[in-house]
Amino acid sequence: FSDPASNLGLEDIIRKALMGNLEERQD
Amino acid sequence: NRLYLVCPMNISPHVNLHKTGHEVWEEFSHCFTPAVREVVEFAKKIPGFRDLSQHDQVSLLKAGTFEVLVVRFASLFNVKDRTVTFLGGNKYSVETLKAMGSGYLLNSMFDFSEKLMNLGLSEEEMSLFTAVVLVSADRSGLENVNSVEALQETLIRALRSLITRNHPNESAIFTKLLLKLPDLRSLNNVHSEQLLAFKVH
Repeated sequence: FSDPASNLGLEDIIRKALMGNLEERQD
Repeated sequence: NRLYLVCPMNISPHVNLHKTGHEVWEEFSHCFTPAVREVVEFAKKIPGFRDLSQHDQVSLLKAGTFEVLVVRFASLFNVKDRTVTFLGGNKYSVETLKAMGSGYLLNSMFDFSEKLMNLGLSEEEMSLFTAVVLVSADRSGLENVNSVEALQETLIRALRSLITRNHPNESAIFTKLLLKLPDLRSLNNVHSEQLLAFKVH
């Protein structure tokens, strides 16, 4: 459990929320 | 041996006994996901945050989301009547939650919330403090520490300037705010341990 955020599923939520923004920037 | 979820990010602390462990976790995850998304949206609005590498944006959010949530939801902890308001809107007394198994973490969050609320910060001050909480160059896994450090220093300078302007006769407020950062780290560590233990359970 060296990476709690990944184990708890936080990383996935964060990446998805950020990616939407990154895609907007590319547009 | 009933199971309770004493985190206010739940609709209520009561767990449906007929649900499997996986279902309970999924339900809990469903409750805290919107709050996590809000933290990401907040981060995007911090000037300079989106200029950091994507890797560092994710690292800062992974490490700091809980701490940001503690600051944002400090008002859920009512110090006067010693109650916690859950997402479902119901209030539960500290004694009730204690009987459900809450302990050091919830008490510590009460203490933190009380001290933070006592500072009487404006919405703008609280937002800037929250940005300082999130943009910390000593988080693990950062690839460009210098960039994060530069942004952190800019935010801290802005916070000091705002606090000094708004509270000219209360110079200790800025120092007190910075001293909240290690408190948040401690809460974060205890919370991560408990949440992981719960998920495994």
